[in-house]
Amino acid sequence: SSKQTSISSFFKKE
Amino acid sequence: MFEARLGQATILKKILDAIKDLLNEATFDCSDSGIQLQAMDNSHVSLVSLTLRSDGFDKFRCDRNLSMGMNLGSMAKILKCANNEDNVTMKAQDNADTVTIMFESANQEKVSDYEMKLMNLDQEHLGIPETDFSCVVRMPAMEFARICRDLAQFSESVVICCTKEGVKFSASGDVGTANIKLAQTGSVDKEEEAVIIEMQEPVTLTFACRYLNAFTKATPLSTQVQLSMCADVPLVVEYAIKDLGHIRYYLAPKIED
Repeated sequence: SSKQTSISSFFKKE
Repeated sequence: MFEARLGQATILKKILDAIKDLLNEATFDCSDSGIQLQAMDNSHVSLVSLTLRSDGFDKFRCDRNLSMGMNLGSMAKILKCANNEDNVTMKAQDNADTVTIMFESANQEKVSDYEMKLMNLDQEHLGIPETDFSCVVRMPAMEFARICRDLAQFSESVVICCTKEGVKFSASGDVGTANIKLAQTGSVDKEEEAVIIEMQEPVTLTFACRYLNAFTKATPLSTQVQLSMCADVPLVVEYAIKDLGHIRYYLAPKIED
């Protein structure tokens, strides 16, 4: 099975 | 003072349709270069980035940078009141807590205006790094919408596998397995019917169907869609908005548990 990752883990907060 | 005018309300309706399933509210950042919107969906799996250039508007004036937080459901109610061919003008004073949206019929005989309350949205702004994508696929937007709709019947996830031969979309579930392969088109009469693949190296990624299907709500904006992929980074699904800008959706991949 696969797990959904979060978009905020790829992009840094500005 | 902020004022932006578009020749046809239909464009704004289509833009709103393309984002309102993912976002309940969003901040429209206005500057003299145009209007920008960046927002994550509620579950923080995808991110919507909209760019409308000032030179794409019939009239555009923005004296001071302005962030307008809008409830998109309210905006949809207002846009429902416009005819597709109406001119649409958005206006706000500096530091205003409302925005006025005005529709004018082509013959100027009907003018309506709607004042909408703005919201203070505390939205995180994310920096999106430049990525050298392994594969960039351009294909007809209608075809992509069809594939996403068809495969969603079979699984919650779709696997996109891109090689130099073509791009394969697969879904596997209780019913069985579905595979849709698209080869790069040789020669086509119409540019909008082309499937074009630029590949540095092959890539296989898994994504949630429901988000891909939400992105395809942008299909009426563009004849072509561009998918940019790289291992272990978000997929970028981009629809150009002719002469005005683009809408980009970023979708976090699913990874093996």
